[in-house]
Amino acid sequence: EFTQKQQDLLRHILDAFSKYRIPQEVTRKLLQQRSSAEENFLLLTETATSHVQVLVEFTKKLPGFQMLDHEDQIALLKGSAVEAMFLRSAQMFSRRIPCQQSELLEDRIRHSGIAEEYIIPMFNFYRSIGELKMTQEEYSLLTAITILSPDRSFVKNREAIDRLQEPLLEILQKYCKLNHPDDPQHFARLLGRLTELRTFNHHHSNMLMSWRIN
Amino acid sequence: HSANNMGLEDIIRKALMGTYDD
Repeated sequence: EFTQKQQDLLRHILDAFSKYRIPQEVTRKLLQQRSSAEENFLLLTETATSHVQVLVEFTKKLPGFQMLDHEDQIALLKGSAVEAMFLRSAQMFSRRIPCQQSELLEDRIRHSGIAEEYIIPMFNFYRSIGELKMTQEEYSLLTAITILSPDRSFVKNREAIDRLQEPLLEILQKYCKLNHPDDPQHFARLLGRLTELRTFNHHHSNMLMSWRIN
Repeated sequence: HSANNMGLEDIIRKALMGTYDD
């Protein structure tokens, strides 16, 4: 069972995660039809920028984060922004009923000058996330765990970050046992997705370079 | 939108200080 402390922490993170949303004026543009490659590129850039802002708001609510060394806070956010963005879009793309928004977003991504070699791993990842049928608790915990990774570059006090991440891993592990008694590997599978997520840092920087060249 | 040409770190620093324009 969860301890009281674990229940409170999970509820707190779930509450913060429910507010982790891109403002409507940005998403509304995603639904507009006009979409040349340039417009798609600008729209994706604006969406990514807006995502970083809401990611910081979510992260500020992670217990203990604001007590960390200020430069370590920046190192964690810089190190996880791309991964959190792809995990967040995977959540949207893996909804059982593809909504108008995800269809339009997929169309924009496929027609924005991004090279095919980066689109394939992206949608493979979205599919592998979708297969896990993750709940809001799993997405919120996995996002927090991704952000609070002690091994990001330029981090000075790794132990302090590990002390914040460890309780979240324990809650996620317990949550998986409670909710997936039939699938003892579920927790390991979730962590496996984090490894796959790390490859997007490399893809993303190449993608930006290819965009600049185009 | 000025944020487009601000680097990732600038956006993070600004948001951390809670002064980004919503």
